Amino acid sequence: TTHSWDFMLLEKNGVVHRSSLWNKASYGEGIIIGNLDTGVWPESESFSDKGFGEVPSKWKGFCQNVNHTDVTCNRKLIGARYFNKAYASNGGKVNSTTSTSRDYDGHGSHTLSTAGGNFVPGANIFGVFNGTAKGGSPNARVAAYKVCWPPINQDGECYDGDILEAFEAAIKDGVDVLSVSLGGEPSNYLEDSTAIGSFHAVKNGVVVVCSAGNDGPKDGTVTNVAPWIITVGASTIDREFDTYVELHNGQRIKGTSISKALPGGRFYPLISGAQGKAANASAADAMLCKGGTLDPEKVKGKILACLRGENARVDKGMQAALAGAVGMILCNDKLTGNEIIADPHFLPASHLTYKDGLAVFEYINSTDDPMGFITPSTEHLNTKPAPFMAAFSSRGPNKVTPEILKPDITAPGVNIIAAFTGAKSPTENELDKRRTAFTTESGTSMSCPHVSGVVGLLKKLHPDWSPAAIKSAIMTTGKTRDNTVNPMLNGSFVKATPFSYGAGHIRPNRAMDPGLVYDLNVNDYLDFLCALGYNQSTIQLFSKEPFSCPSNASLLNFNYPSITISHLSGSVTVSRIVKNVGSPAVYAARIRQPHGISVSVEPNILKFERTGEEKSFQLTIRNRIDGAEGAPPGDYVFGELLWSDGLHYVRSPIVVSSN
Amino acid sequence: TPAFALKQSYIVYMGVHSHGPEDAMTSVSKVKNSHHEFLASFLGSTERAKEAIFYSYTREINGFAATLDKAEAAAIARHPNVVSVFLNKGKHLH
Repeated sequence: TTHSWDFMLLEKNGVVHRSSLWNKASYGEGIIIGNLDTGVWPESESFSDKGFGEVPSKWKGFCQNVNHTDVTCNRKLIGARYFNKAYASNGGKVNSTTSTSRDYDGHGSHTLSTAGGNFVPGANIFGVFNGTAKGGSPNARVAAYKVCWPPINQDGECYDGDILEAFEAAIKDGVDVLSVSLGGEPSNYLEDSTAIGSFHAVKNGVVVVCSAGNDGPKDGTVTNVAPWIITVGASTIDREFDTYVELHNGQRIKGTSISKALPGGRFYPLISGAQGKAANASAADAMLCKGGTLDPEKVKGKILACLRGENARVDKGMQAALAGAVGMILCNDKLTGNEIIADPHFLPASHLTYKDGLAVFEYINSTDDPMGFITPSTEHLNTKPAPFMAAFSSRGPNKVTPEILKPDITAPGVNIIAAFTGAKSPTENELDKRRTAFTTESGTSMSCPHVSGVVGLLKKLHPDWSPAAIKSAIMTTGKTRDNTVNPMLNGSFVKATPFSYGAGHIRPNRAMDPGLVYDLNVNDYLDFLCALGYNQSTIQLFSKEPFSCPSNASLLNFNYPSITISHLSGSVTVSRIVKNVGSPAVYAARIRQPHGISVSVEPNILKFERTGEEKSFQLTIRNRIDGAEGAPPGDYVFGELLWSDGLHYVRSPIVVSSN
Repeated sequence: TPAFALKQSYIVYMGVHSHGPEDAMTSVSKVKNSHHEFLASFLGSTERAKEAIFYSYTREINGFAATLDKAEAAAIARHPNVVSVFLNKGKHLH
C-alpha cells in the first residue's frame, strides 16, 4: 500500500489530485469497514485514532475484551470481536490466544489496514523500503471480526459456524462494507457460509468483497462465486523489488526478495540443497531445504540454492540460516514457473524463475568451485508491463454457476506492504525474534481489501447506491489493458482473459462516475435462485414477504454487469437493464465480437433524459455455425459490450462457450 | 448404532427470520427457544438440544450450529422449514 494506491489512482509523487476519489469521498469519512479475518493488532499506527472524532451514532458494535490482556478499541478501531465456538467444536484448542480478537498471525492486520488503515509515513520492513502505508478509506472506522485460528488440520482455519456468527454480528453492528479474504472449495450457495452470510449482509445494504482464491493458474478454481459478492482476483503493480544473483562465470540473473546485502561485497561459495544434505536426509528433501535435512558442516558460510516447494519459500530462508548459510537462492520448480514473490527473507536471498533457477543449478553442477553473490534488494517503480495477473490468482470458469463470470474484478495483490502483527516475525519462525510493524504479503487476500477500501469511498460518495450498483460501477469501469496499452497478460506473460481478471483491473477514479449501472435488488437474487432450480418453498424461507418464482426465471436475463453464455447452441437473446446514474445523455453501443460468434444489440442507442432513468436492451448472440470461422465447440471465446456517451465507457465482458 | 454414531458439527440453515430488525433484540431468547424446541423434536429432549447447539443465529440469519450425528443431520435436512444442513468445515485464508 506504499505504492498500490498511487498505481490505482494514478497519483504522482504522493500528490492527491483534487478530482481524485479520495478527495471527492472525504477519504471514506463516516464509513465503517468490517473485516472477517485473524483479528487486529490494535497498537498498529494504521489503527491509531489521532484526529478522529466521535464514533458514528449508527455503530452498535463493541470491543470484546474477556481476558483484559488485550484489545482496546479507540475512535478508529471501533470494534473487535472473536468467534471461536465452531473452531472449538472441531477440536480447536481454546486458550488465551484463541479467546481474543488480537491478531497473532498478521493476516488480519494486513488486510484491515489495506482496506481502511490510516496513512502512516515511515512504514518500512526491517528498515528498508521506507514509504507511506495507506488504507483505501483512511478516514473510515474499522472493526475486526476474528474467525480464523491456528490450523487444526488440512481443513482450513476459519470455520463456517464462526463465519456465519461474524456476519450476523457485523450486520447488527452497522458495518457498511465487509472484507472477507478467505474461502473454501466452490460449493452450492445454500451450503456455503460465505454465500449465505453475504446474502444476508447484501440484503441489509452491506457490500461484501471476497477474495477469489490462490489456486491459479488452473482453470475453474475461483471461489466465493455467489453473484451478490464482489469477487476479486490478484494482479501486480508497477513496482518490483529486484535482487540480482551474480555468478562467478559472469552471469547476472534478476530475481526478487526483500532482504539485506551479503556482507563484504564479495563472492561466496555456492552449493545446492542436495550438496548440503545431512547424512540421514534424502537429496529431494534437502533440495527443498527442509528442516533437519541440511548438514551445517557443508552449508556454513555458503550460499544455498534451494528448490521452491513445501518449505523454502514458506520459511523464508530460516532453515538455510539455521544450517549456517549466508544467503539463499530460491528457485521455482516447473509448476511455479515464472511466479516470483518478494518475501522478507531471514537472510540475503533472491527468488528466481524456473528457467533462471535451472541456469543456477547448471552452473553449480558444471563448475568445480562455484561462487555467487546476491545483491541487496532495490525498489523499481514504473515497471512494465503492469498490471499483469498473478499466476496464483484463481480463475474461472465459475464451477457453481457457469453463467456468471467470476472473478468480477482484479486489484493489486502481489508484494503489498501493510500493517503486521507484533506477535511474530514475517518469516513465521519462532526462532526469528525480529518484529516489524509492516510487511509484504501476496495473495487475493491482499487484493480483496483494496476493493473494500474503494467500496468504502463509493459508499461515502453515493450513499443511495445499492451494493449491486457499487459492484457494477467497479466492474464496468475496469480496464483490460496494462501500462504498455496492450491487453493485460497473465503470470506466464501470455494474454490474460476475463477468467483471470473478470471485468478488468479496478479504476477507482472512474468507478465514482460510471454513467450507467446494472442494478439488482434482493428479489432479483431470489429470481436468480429460482432460475437455478431451487423450489419455491425453499426460496420463500429467504423472504419475509410473500414471494413466488416468476414463470420465466432465467439466468440469461439476470442483470449482471458481465455476460456469460455457457453451451451456446444456435443463438440466444439476453436482456439487460441499465440505470443512468449521471446526467441526461445519449449512449451508443459498440461490440467487440468474440471469435466465431456474432453479437448484435437492440436498440443500439439509449437516450436518458434524467438521472435514475432505466432502459432495457437485448443482445442476440449467435454461433456462426454456417461458416468456417465458427467458435470451436467447448472452447471459451471472449468479447466486449461497450456503452458510451463519449464521456463514460460502460464495459461488460462477453464470454461464450459453444456446444 | 446411533448411540455410538460419530458426532460432527453442522450448520442448520433456515433462511431469514420473520421478525423485523427493530424487534430482533427482544426476540433473541424467543428465537433461541424455538431453535431448541425444533432440535428437541429430533433429539428427543430440550436438554439434549441445548447441549448440541453452540450457536443460535438469531438476528438476521435464521439457523443454528450444532453437534449432531449423520442420521440426525439427514433427518433435519428433510424438514420443510430447513433450507440446508451442511458440515461446519474450515475455510482457508487467501
